[in-house]
Amino acid sequence: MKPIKLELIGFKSFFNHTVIHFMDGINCIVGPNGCGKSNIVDAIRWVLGEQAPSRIRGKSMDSVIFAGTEKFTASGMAEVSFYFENDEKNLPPQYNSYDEICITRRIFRTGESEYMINKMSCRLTDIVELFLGTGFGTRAYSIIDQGTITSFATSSPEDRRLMVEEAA
Amino acid sequence: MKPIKLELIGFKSFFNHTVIHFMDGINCIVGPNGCGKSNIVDAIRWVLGEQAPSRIRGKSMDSVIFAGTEKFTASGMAEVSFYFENDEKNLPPQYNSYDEICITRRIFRTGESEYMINKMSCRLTDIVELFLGTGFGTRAYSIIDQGTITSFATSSPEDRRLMVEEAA
Amino acid sequence: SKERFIETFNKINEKLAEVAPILMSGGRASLRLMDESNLLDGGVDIVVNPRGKKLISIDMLSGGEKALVGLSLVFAIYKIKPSPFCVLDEVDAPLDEVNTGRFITLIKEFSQNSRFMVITHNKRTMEAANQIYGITMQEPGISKAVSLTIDQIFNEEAEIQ
Amino acid sequence: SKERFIETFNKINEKLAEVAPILMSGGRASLRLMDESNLLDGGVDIVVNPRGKKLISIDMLSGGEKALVGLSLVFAIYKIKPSPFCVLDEVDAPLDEVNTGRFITLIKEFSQNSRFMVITHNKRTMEAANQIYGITMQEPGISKAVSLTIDQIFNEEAEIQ
Ligand SMILES: Nc1ncnc2c1ncn2[C@@H]1O[C@H](COP(=O)(O)OP(=O)(O)OP(=O)(O)O)[C@@H](O)[C@H]1O
Ligand SMILES: Nc1ncnc2c1ncn2[C@@H]1O[C@H](COP(=O)(O)OP(=O)(O)OP(=O)(O)O)[C@@H](O)[C@H]1O
Ligand SMILES: [Mg+2]
Ligand SMILES: [Mg+2]
Repeated sequence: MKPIKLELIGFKSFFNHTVIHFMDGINCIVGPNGCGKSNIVDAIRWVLGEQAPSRIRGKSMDSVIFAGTEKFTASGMAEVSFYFENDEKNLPPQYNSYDEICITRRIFRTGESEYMINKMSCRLTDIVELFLGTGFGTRAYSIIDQGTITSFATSSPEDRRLMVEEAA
Repeated sequence: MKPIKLELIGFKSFFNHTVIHFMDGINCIVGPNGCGKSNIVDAIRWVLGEQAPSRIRGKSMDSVIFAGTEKFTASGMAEVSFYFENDEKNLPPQYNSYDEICITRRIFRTGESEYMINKMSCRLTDIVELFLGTGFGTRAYSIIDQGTITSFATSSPEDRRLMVEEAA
Repeated sequence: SKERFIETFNKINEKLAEVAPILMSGGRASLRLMDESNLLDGGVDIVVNPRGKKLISIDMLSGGEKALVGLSLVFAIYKIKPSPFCVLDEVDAPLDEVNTGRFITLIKEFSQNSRFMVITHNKRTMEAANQIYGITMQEPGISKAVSLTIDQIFNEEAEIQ
Repeated sequence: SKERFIETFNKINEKLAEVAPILMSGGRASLRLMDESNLLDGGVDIVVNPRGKKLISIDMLSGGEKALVGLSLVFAIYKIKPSPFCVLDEVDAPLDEVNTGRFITLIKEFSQNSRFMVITHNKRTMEAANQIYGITMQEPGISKAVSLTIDQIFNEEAEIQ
């Protein structure tokens, strides 16, 4: 499940259509405070099926829609698409013949959500199931949010137990 | 109340007698992770009368005593002395004639504590009263601990109120 | 007392109006009473408006933006009641280069009236120092303090490790 | 199941014994069951021993030491079950120069098998990158992503601001 590229439109501060390509090795994201780097991490969590607004620094699920600035009005929708190479061929049978997989998530101001796999409509659970067993998804230890690395050392014994269980 | 120098003996990782002189302007403290920089902040809070072990990253008040290493045995006592210039002449009458003030705090493994002003035995409350009205002491906003600066922005409305009240 | 609380509240907002635009490149931050009718113990909210962006909830701010808001509040209070001694432990850690520069400009100004003790890993902050103490642990677990000049630390840091 | 939990628990300790000494210059970290008799849902403690120092409680560790313990745990789990994609957001912020170097050595090794996305303000970490995206906000409040080379960002960062 090698990540190939991430597309964002209307997602938080990414008002315009933005594409980020991933290459082998280390892909660094840099820029000034507040320019949108951690918003990309939120976009990745969100498109992988995140359901808790607080985990992507929002009050409600529609906090991810571009809220407008002094010059630009708010968007009506946020959309993120995440493209992967199916190199390990470890996906559920109905998708395993594809060389490339694209998952898409949309949310509208009205509150409606849409989910797609290879541009075909599906449910959120289909996306979540797609990643089970691929060593991917919003697991505790493959996406480390800003400011959280010390909490792995200082967390409660119960939380640390959960981490061990998730690694199983 | 210009700080002149800080002396530490047996305080946390400062096993040996250490003196830090303060000059006008910016005094930078640098060094590798874990070398003892924040321990100096703990020493300052402690000698100014801190009574909550958690505010100086300890489980109990005697956590500040040098706990020993593989090569050196634990100390029996911790002592910090903090020297000030009485330049504003705004101290309680019994101390205001001094040009220089030295406050000392000691704690023993046995649990006993000693407090001194200008090397004369006193109570902890004498030290706390000394600083009232000097714009000094362990106030919320003149000592900013590592990792806490963002919490001033994200704190609860009640905590923020306390901050305003303290600034009054 | 109620009057004193309101007076301090207003003074802080006055100073925030001076300090926040400097740290947040034109942005604004101000305190807001959560309950105007309850001056005795009502909570105090903080409203932030980064330059050009809409007024947003504080949890949507970035790590660096939150640190800048925190510093604005701390420095606003400092301007009302300057403490003779200020201790800052790694407050510049979340800041990018330009914001570090703005932070340094402010502490240089304030340090003309107060002695500052600033713990940092940031070379630009170290360059602003009047004096630098290097803390080392040559003997494992045992701290030692050495007064240094700027050139020494850049070599010292390499040597210690 | 109980067996699978214990098996993972032991595997993590095995990997911690490899990774912690690298990140913590000879120090050690290991997981410990709080209640040996309760394998079903007993808590898991972490025991840390920085090189040469005595075994100490985790809250006495420094900011940087806690980050290194956190990274040791995260990387130990990675070694058991490498994820094809790892996202690290400013995990190097609390680290000094030498520890940043150790962190970089490890992610360079792991990134031979996985794609890493690393958000950082640290120039040394940027130098280790195979590719760099600069995120800018020329238009206030509107993010833009630009693929950059190393020389470009050091100028770009200055220009943006
Ligand atoms: N729904 C939204 N619409 C528009 N802008 C938003 C929205 N949600 C968040 N933002 C903006 O995104 C910015 C935060 O971006 P982000 O957290 O990605 O910054 P960052 O690059 O990680 O900065 P730092 O280096 O300080 O961590 C905030 O200033 C906020 O105004
Ligand atoms: N009572 C004690 N006796 C001996 N050593 C102690 C004691 N209390 C704390 N320490 C040691 O002090 C170290 C932490 O020091 P400190 O927090 O000052 O580091 P620091 O220089 O601020 O590092 P960083 O840059 O990572 O923040 C710990 O490694 C701990 O072992
Ligand atoms: Mg960020
Ligand atoms: Mg520290």
